[in-house]
Amino acid sequence: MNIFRLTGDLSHLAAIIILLLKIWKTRSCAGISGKSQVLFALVFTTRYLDLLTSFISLYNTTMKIIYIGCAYATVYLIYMKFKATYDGNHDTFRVEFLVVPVGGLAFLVNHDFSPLEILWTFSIYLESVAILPQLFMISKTGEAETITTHYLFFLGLYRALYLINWIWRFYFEGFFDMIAIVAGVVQTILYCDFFYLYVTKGESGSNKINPA
Amino acid sequence: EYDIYKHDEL
Repeated sequence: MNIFRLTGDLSHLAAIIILLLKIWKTRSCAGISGKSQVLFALVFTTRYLDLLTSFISLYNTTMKIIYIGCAYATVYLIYMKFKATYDGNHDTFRVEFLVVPVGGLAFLVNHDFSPLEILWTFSIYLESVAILPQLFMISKTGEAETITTHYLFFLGLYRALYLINWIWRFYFEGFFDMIAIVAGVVQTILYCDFFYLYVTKGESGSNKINPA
Repeated sequence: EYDIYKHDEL
């Protein structure tokens, strides 16, 4: 464990908690893409099946359970509890265009052709594009609530910190996982446009960002 | 091979 990975995990946890609290406190999921949240729940489910097969550390197990719990709680709030506030007309990204190619790629490019490893690879590839429905929805509505932009900032920051963690681990441990690194680079690049808006609009204090 | 290749990251 290094400071970049720890900060990255905490940033990821912060994003997940920010979103869950935002929906819970405002009792509304307006502006939130339910499709992205379903994809994230799928990412955690397929990646953390090893909870059943191997124990790495208390930290690892605890965080995985928290991530899975929060992901499903968020999906529940969006599609059940606060269903009336779900903005389905703007959450129209065709997720099958993400899941099918990612599923195929996981079969073609992986470390080991075993079920757990294929699912892990699927989850890594899926996570890199899972935010697209949310970014697409924001571009369609033309605005995002401030709290949603903080959620996206921490979510984008987490994988950027992981990139530094992988540089650190390659240099100090000789460890590197090409699949995770390539997917992580793609994932972080997808946030660049948003990061730019977040920083520039954030300074001007406007309470909404308007992606081009 | 999979056992050797443990994914220790979240």
